[in-house]
Amino acid sequence: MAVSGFEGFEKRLELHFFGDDPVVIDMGLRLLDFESIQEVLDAVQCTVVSAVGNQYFDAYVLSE
Amino acid sequence: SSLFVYPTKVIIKTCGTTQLLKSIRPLMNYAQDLGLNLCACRYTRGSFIFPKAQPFPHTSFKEEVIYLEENLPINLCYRKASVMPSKMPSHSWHVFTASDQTHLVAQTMPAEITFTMEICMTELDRVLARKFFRRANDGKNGDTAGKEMTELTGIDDINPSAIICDFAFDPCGYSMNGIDGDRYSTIHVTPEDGYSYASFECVGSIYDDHDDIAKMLKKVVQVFKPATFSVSTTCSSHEVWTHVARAIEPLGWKCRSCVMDEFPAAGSVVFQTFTVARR
Repeated sequence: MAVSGFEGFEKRLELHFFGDDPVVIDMGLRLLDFESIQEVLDAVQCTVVSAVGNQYFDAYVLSE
Repeated sequence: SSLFVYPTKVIIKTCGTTQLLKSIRPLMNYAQDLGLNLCACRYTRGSFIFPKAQPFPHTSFKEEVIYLEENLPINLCYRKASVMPSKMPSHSWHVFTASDQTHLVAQTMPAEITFTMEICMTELDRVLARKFFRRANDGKNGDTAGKEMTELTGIDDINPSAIICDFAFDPCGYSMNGIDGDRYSTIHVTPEDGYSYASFECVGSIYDDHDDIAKMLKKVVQVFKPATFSVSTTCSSHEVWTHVARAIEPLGWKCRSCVMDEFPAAGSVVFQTFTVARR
């Protein structure tokens, strides 16, 4: 094993939310603007390098 | 690293020395602004190759659990933390789940029973790993170089119906997200010899054709040909994990250990480890 190198093993977090407003639930967290998402990622120390989405969800490739 | 944002669900997976758990508070705050409250949390990881390099709160699983306990709302009262061992002490699976009563009940009668499969591969085949290094002065950017790696390695054949968003890092490394309807898949690669690593993760339904799951697994391990890998399967009520060894062992890997544990709301987590059969 190398003395030091890049840590490949990931940490994975899955969070589920609920709400009562059907209008919000339809899009929910997808309503978050990019600045808010980046602020969350700042806490983690990542940034978005690429993104794609469809009618169901948004997917972001992050730095690191 | 990857982030998936659904209307009421977020999945975030990060490598290196990122401080993933620090995303919980801001995510909860932003969700609350939208009228959404946290009802369940699941945190998983393998064993770090360089644990001493990890910053707080990832300095140990114990610290991570304390951080989670302190930062999750009290209504997520059904909590469990466990380290699932394997025959290789350096390959353990760390799981923490927390759920509130509503989510716990909802999970007992879901509309569709889904599973999550997380594969962690180490000691990648050196020739195959070389494909994840950028060529010097290739005239490409991260997106175009990523697309080239996706095609060159056969990653685009794992699920041909997925839309792939890929990125190649400089000088090496690769990440991709696949989207196929409401399902995601993701691959991350650290190709450097000595600590090479690749991960694959996907979601599926227990009603999927078992042959399709087997075919996908075979394609994944053949892209990297790792000496060692683990497969963690999380599913509320079905033995999807039984198809894993059946698909992989004929290709030359042997299942060395298999452990199972139950988690409130998340269901059964099955952790299997494989090594090359010749060893």
